[in-house]
Amino acid sequence: RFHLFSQCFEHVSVVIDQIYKKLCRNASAQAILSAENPNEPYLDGINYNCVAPGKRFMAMDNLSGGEKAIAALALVFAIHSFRPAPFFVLDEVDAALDNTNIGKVTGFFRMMSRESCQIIVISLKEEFYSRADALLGVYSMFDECMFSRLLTLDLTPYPLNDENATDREK
Amino acid sequence: RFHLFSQCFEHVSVVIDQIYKKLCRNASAQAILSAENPNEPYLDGINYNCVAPGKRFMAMDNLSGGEKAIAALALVFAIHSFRPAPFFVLDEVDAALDNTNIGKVTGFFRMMSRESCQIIVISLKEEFYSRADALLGVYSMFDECMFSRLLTLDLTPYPLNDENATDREK
Amino acid sequence: GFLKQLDVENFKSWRGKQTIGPFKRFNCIIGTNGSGKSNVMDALGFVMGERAANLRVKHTRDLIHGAHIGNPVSTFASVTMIYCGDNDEEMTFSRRISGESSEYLVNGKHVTLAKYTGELQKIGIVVKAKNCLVYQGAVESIAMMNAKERTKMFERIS
Amino acid sequence: GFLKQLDVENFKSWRGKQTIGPFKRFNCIIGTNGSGKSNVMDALGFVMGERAANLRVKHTRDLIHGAHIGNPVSTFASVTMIYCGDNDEEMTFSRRISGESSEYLVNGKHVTLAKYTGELQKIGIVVKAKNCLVYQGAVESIAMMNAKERTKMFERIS
Ligand SMILES: Nc1ncnc2c1ncn2[C@@H]1O[C@H](COP(=O)(O)OP(=O)(O)OP(=O)(O)O)[C@@H](O)[C@H]1O
Ligand SMILES: Nc1ncnc2c1ncn2[C@@H]1O[C@H](COP(=O)(O)OP(=O)(O)OP(=O)(O)O)[C@@H](O)[C@H]1O
Ligand SMILES: [Mg+2]
Ligand SMILES: [Mg+2]
Repeated sequence: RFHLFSQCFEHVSVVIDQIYKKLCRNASAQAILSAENPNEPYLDGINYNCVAPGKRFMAMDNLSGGEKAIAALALVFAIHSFRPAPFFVLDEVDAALDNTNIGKVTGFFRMMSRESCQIIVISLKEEFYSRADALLGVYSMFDECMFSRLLTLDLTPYPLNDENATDREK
Repeated sequence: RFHLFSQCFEHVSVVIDQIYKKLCRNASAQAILSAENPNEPYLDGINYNCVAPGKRFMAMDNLSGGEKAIAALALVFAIHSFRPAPFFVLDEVDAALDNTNIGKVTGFFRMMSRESCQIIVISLKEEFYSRADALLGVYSMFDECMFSRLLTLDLTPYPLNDENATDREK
Repeated sequence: GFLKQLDVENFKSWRGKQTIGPFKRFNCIIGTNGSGKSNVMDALGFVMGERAANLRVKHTRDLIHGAHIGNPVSTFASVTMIYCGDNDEEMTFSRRISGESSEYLVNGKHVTLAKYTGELQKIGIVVKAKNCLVYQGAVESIAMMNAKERTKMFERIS
Repeated sequence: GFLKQLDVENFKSWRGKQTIGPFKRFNCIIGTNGSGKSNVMDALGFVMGERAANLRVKHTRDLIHGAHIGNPVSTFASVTMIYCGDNDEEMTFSRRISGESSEYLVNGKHVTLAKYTGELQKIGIVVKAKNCLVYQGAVESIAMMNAKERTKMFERIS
C-alpha cells in the first residue's frame, strides 16, 4: 500500500512539470510537488507550488483564481497519467479562465485527444467549445416535468478559427 | 442578540422571493427560506429551497450548477438589503452562468444600480461587462516583478447592444 | 480504445430511451443552465459503478426520471456504455436499477459487481481512483486544497 | 452616497501611487488572469478594516508591493477610499500599514480603529457583517452550504 503511494507520488512529481509547461505554452513555467516527509510521503502533507508564466516563485495562496485553476488542471492530468483511462470527462473546468488561457487549454486538450486519451468536456463558453471535433447540444423540453434531448454536430469539416488558421486535423 | 437574529431572518425571508423573481424575470419562480425551529431560528439550521423557472419544487441538491448560483445570488442580495451598504462589490459571480442568465443578472444589476446601490463587478465575460456604465481595465507590466496598471472607459455614450436596443440610460 | 456512445433510459432528466453520442476524439457538451449536461456525466459515473452520493442524489431510486419531484415515470432506469477497443471490437457495459438494487451486464450478460469492475479495470477504468471524471466544481476545490488534503487525494488515486 | 475612487500606494500588485476610478453606477473591472483585479477588491476590504486572513495573505506586511516574493519595495502601503455622500460632500477613509501596525485616517485626520469603524457604519458599511463584498468563489460556497452553515452566516450578518 505504502509502496503504491510512493510510486504514484514519484510518477506525478516527475510528470507534472512537463504538463504544466505544455498547458502554459511557456518553458519557464514550473510546477513543483514536494512531500513534507520525503522518506515516507504518506505520513505528512504534500506541497504544491507553481511559477506562473511571467511571475516569480510564490506561495499557491498568492496566485489568482485563474492561475490556480490552471495549476489544478495540471495536477489532475498528471495524476490521470499514472493510471491512464481511455477517456477523460471534465465538467466546466474553464469557469475561471480568461480567453488567452482558454486558448491554451483547448490547445492542450486537442493535443491530448490526438496523442493519448479521448476528451469529453462540458462548457458554456463559445471560445472553448468552438475548438472541439464534435458538439453535443443538450436542450430541455417541458411538459409535466422537464426532460432533456440531444442534437449533435460534427465540427471536423470546418476550419479551426485559429489565429494561424491551422488545418483542423492537427 | 437573538432578537437581532430573528429580525434579520424575518426580513430576508420576506424579501428573498421578490428578489429571486426579479433575477429570474419570472413570476412563477419561488425562493423559500424556512427555519427548522421557527420559534428560535438561531438554534437550528435554515433551509433554502428554490423553484427554478420552468421547474417544479425540488431539493437544492437537484438543481444544476448555474441554477444554484442564481439562487445564491438572490440570497446574497436579500441579506444585503437588511443592512444596505452604499455600494456592492462582486468578484466573478457569473462563472457558472450561461448567456441567458448573464442577461438576466446584468439587467438586475443595472436596475439595482439605478434604484438602490452602486454596483462594482469583476468579470471575464464580454456578454457581462459590455452592459456596464464604465469599464476599468486592469493590465500587467513586467520588470523585476509584475505590477498592475489601469485604463478606464466610459460606456454611457454607446447604445446598449440589447435585443430591444433600449436607451442606455434605462 | 474510446467511448463510442451512451444509451440512457429514464435516467435523471433523460426520459425514455435516448442515445448520447457518437463521440469523437475531442467532444464538447453544451447547453443552457439546468438543461441536463452534468446529468450526462452522472450517467457515465453511474455506469462505472459510482454510489448515489457521488451522483448528487440521496438514494439510488432518485435517479429514475421524475423521482426528484416524487413522480418517477418507471420502476427502473438504465445506462449502457458502448466502448470501442483498440482492436475495433465493441464492448458494452450496462447498469440497471429497480428501486435500490442494481444489475450489471457486460456485453449483454449478467455479471457480479466484482466481475464488472474487473472488466472495467482491464480497459483502464478504475472507478475508486476517480481517474477519468472531473465533476463540476472539482478544479476549484483541488486548487484550494491544503497539504494534508493533497495526501488524501494521492492515497485515493494509488 | 457612492464610491468615487480608490487611491492605492504600494498595495499588492499596484506599485507606487495609482488611482483606481472614477466609478459610475454600474462598473465592471476587467483584465486577464493574474492581472490584479481581485487585488482591487482586497484594497477595498483593507481600507474597510479587514484582517490579513480575509485578504489572502498570512501577515499584514505581505500586502506591501513585492513582499510576496520577499522583495518589498517600501516599508509601508496605503489605500484611500474617496466616498461621495448623498449631500455631494466628499469624505476620505485611509488605512496605512508599516510592518504589522495600521494607522487609520478619516478626512486626513488620524483616528482610532473604533472611531474609524464608527464613521464607516454611519455611511452604511459594516465590515463585520461583510455586507458589501462578495469574494471570488463566495457564490459557489454559499450555494453548497447546509442548513447549519446558513444559520452561522445569518449570525454573522445580524
Ligand atoms: N430524477 C430526475 N428526473 C428528472 N429530472 C431531473 C432528475 N434529477 C435532476 N433532474 C433535472 O436535472 C436538472 C439539472 O441538470 P444538470 O445538473 O445536468 O444541469 P446542467 O446542464 O449541468 O446545468 P449547469 O450548466 O447549470 O451546470 C435539474 O434542474 C432537474 O430539473
Ligand atoms: N504583495 C504583492 N506584491 C506584488 N504582487 C502581488 C502581491 N501579492 C499578489 N501579487 C500578484 O497579484 C497576482 C494575483 O492578482 P489577482 O488575484 O488580483 O488576479 P486577478 O486579476 O483577480 O485574476 P483572476 O482573473 O485569475 O482571478 C499574483 O499573481 C501576484 O503576482
Ligand atoms: Mg452542470
Ligand atoms: Mg480574481
